Amino acid sequence: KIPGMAITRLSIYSRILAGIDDGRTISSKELAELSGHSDSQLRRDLTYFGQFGIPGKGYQVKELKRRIHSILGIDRTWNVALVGAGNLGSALARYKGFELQGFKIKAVFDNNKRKIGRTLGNVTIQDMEELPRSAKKRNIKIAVITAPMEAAQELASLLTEAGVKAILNFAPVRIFVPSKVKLVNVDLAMELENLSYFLAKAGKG
Amino acid sequence: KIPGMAITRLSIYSRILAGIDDGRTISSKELAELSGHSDSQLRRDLTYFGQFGIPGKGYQVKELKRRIHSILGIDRTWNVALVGAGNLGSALARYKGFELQGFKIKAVFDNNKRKIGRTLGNVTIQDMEELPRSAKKRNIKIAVITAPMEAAQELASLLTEAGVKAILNFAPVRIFVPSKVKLVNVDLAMELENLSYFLAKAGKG
Ligand SMILES: NC(=O)c1ccc[n+]([C@@H]2O[C@H](COP(=O)([O-])OP(=O)(O)OC[C@H]3O[C@@H](n4cnc5c(N)ncnc54)[C@H](O)[C@@H]3O)[C@@H](O)[C@H]2O)c1
Ligand SMILES: NC(=O)c1ccc[n+]([C@@H]2O[C@H](COP(=O)([O-])OP(=O)(O)OC[C@H]3O[C@@H](n4cnc5c(N)ncnc54)[C@H](O)[C@@H]3O)[C@@H](O)[C@H]2O)c1
Repeated sequence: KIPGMAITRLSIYSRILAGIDDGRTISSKELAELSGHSDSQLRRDLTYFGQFGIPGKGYQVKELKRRIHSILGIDRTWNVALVGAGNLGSALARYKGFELQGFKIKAVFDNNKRKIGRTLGNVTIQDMEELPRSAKKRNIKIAVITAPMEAAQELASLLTEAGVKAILNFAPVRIFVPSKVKLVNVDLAMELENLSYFLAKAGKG
Repeated sequence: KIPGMAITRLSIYSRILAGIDDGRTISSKELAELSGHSDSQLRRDLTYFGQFGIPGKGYQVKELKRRIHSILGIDRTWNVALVGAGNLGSALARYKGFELQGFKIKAVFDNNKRKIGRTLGNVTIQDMEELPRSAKKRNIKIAVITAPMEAAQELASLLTEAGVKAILNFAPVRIFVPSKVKLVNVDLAMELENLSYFLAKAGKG
């Protein structure tokens, strides 16, 4: 089984490679240094995903990029739905950085009648009732939940019934999805707790 | 060394405990089930931080909460500065969930003259020039960077010079801080790549 952190590191290596000329070769040592990980960690990570490069000669940058993009699924475009057009949802919908990685927010849903019909980024906020039909029509496989925690579970069930196969959940509550659906939770308050843990340990607060 | 994931799981156990009556005791088995982790993982996690509960009798909920809050540093309040009052920064500054965990956004900075002086959440956006003085005056130990990636490194240096000891960086770029400063990076596009990896692997996209 591939550890979750190896997939995250693959994303990091891919970001570093984005700044390096396709025509070059690069050693595992150099790529590791640029990404802030060890050479042995990088080699171990890549072996999870197959055979890369020629031992002793390093990696062809163009080939390495191509393969990592294919493994991460970012060599294609994904249509994304976002549910909950509030403060956080609006910021995410307007962000141009997602599209650069192949994630296009194609539909935004909300249950607040005053918001429905407004534009956000380059989409129009739709009524929740349109979600099943719209998700199927636009072949939406990925959804982001930026609605209040009380609504999160119901929304996850609605999204999986509408054919969504992967959910990024920002609501700070545990939600359950069918085993075939991939769920990633992001709890921004927990990221701050990671900081306060270190400060408390170092006696700084 | 305590693995990073053990600290994140401590935050998860603390969230689950928040919904349980102080007067109760709880077994490691029950707390593990509620948090979605195994009983053995929970016991192993807690041993990193000391001796908890009475073997065979479970944990006193009140006592366990108190100790986990103290370890995570969320038994007190932290004054937080936020730099970059754009889409993401505004959403974070308005979010009431951080204060519930003890993180108060006390100061927001931006270099856009049109934004300075406006209110955001319950603070007034200040000019970057005020950052050193204001961070010291308000005893700010934690800062959040929601500025563009080109500015992130310079801002990290400015913040550490102003006495900030921990930084949560949302800009998708690698930044360097002195060894005594704790840095946590959140790359939201990478969270989506985590989803596309699973979909690509399952042949769903
Ligand atoms: N804003 C942040 O910085 C932040 C940080 C961490 C976590 N979160 C979490 O993200 C979520 C959104 O936070 P926010 O600050 O944007 O809140 P918000 O109140 O600004 O926005 C929530 C939006 O969801 C909509 N909504 C409510 N119920 C719905 C339903 N059943 N179906 C569809 N839409 C519904 C509301 O109309 C509103 O537009 C919350 O769960 C919050 O805990 C936000
Ligand atoms: N919006 C999102 O959903 C999102 C998602 C992922 C990552 N990010 C990252 O978060 C950061 C902020 O994104 P955003 O969408 O809010 O951008 P934005 O352009 O809306 O906001 C950036 C803010 O930073 C200010 N700023 C620029 N240079 C500065 C400097 N040197 N000092 C102080 N303030 C400065 C700008 O005036 C603006 O108010 C970016 O690095 C972005 O890549 C954003």
